[in-house]
Amino acid sequence: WSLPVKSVFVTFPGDVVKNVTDVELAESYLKRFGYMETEHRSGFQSMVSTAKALKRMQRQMGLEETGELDKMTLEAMKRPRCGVPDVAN
Amino acid sequence: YKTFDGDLKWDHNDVTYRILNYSPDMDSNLIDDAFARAFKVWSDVTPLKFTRLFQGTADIMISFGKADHGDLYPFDGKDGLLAHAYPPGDGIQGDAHFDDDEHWTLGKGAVVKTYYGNAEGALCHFPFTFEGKSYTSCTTEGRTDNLPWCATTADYNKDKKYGFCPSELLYTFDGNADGAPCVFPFIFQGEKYESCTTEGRSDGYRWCATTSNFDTDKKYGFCPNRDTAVIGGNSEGDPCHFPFVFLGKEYHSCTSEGRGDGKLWCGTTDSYDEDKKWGFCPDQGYSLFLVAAHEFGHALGLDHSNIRDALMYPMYSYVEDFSLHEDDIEGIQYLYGSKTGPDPTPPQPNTPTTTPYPDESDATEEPEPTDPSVGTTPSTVDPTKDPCKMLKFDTITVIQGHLHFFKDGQFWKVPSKGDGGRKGPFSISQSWPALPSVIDSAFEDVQTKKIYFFSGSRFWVYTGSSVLGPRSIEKLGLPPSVQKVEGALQRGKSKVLLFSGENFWRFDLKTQRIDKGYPKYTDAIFGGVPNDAHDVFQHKGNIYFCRDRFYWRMNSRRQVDRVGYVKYDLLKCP
Repeated sequence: WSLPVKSVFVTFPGDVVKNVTDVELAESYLKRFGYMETEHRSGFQSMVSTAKALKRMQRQMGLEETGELDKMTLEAMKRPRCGVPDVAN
Repeated sequence: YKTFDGDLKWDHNDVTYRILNYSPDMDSNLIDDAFARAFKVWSDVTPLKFTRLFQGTADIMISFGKADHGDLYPFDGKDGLLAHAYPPGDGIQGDAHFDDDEHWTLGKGAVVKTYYGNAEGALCHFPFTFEGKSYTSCTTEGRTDNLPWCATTADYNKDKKYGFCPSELLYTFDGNADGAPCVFPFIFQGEKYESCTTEGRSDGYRWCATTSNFDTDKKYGFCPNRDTAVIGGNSEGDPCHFPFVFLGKEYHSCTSEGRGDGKLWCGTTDSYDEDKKWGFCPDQGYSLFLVAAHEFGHALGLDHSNIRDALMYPMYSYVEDFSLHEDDIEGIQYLYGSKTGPDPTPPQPNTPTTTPYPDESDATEEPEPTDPSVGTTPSTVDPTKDPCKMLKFDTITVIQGHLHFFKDGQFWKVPSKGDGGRKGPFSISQSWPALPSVIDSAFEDVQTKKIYFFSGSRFWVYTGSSVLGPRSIEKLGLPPSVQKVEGALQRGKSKVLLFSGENFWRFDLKTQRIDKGYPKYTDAIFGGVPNDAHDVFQHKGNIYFCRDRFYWRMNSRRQVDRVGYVKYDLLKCP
């Protein structure tokens, strides 16, 4: 094991998937699937905290409810899935 | 299970559906069949009846589309979002949309139906041999007309059974040309086209004219994807071009270099650096049947379940022999009630009770001194546990040259040579009685044949049937922060790399201590593999890094030359 492999990441033209950070990925996932916004009976909409949204997502996915963006949660967010929101609004 | 707010459901049991268009990935008959089977999943347990319409408005309108496809919820390219559907109601409600940037299959790679030839439309048989050479995809070898073909049995020379594979030279689909093949070159808006194109369309689908001049004849159809075609990227429909040059280096197979997501891709011209033409390499794809069954659950009124094995769980996972989960049945029957009328009586087996597997005759075939269970009938194994349905294993390692897959007190073996097939399950407690049921890592010292097992912060060393341990891994010199050893890789005769988290340490078998200068970051030495692999082992000269269902294979030149599924490639699942 002499020289390490130097990985160079390039931007591929036409690639729909863009390089995003884990935090950006998590935020868009939580928003897209309904974990961030809560609509009250009155019609009033409010945003929940990221930690609370993460816990809701972790409960839905059967993961440990840490409220943190841990490895298991991030992996779950990267898995192929249905586009229907998990929390209906 | 969960239903949508207000328990949205159809107010009639005779639900209609219509397929608006097809994916270029599969023959239309196979798509029709997948959708019909997906509806049957639900009609088998409810009074619902599904009727297909060929025109007009149906309750459930089914379509394939890419990215922005006409509703407020665009798809996102390959992987990620696969499909979506709307709960019952008028208009778009009840409709199901499938992302055509996915590779749609039946879950196990391209399904290639043949046309013409002499095989009556049978599916291609991969691999097949033709004039002594093995083919894993359709080929134009042996033909002068450039039409791709395949054998429908394993040996063309013996059986002479063949058919032609989907290509734009054979037929088109949808459009207005009744499936006529493309005519090349053709003229479109005064320009000459020599191949299928996406020009003139905003939906990304490839099309061609079926006469020599589209401007005058207006006849066109969509091009079917060849089985060798790349997926997505900017060269959809083109085959990989091997070798291709990327960042000055020549590649002879698909690679994950240049990408942060580990997906395999290839160039579709001889130089990516010059032409920037690329696409993802064909893979196992997603089962249209399974995804459709899930989406139709939404179209009937079911929301996402939080039961992992339920069909309505939001994540995709492939299962070979699908059966509807009790949770899904309860959910759909809450909305529509249970099926009325008598159930057909299942055929009864006319054979006496069978011997549980593995039986003694299996066991006596393969006595192994350091693997004591193999000579006995394990009493604690659960033969119904199917390793092919397991998402991941506690550890995978090579013992006596054979791959061993450990999970929850059991293990399975896959011989490295011959086609003996997978054996097991065997009981860990009968083979190595001192061990706990969960093994995080194991390796066999190639010199002494001692087998080291790691579980949590403890390890054991077996020599034949005698055992040393448990001992704390701290005794080896690993820091207390190491909770478990997740992979082991022997380098040379007396060094072993032990992996944990994102680090690895080098262990000296002679001194039984960790060498100085460690830990090191895994990704600093092993480029292009997940730095949080939970199994690392060496097999047939390659190093395998596993995460969940996937492995990254690193060859002796430390290049990741393949990313694949553990269960298909290593566990040899069908």
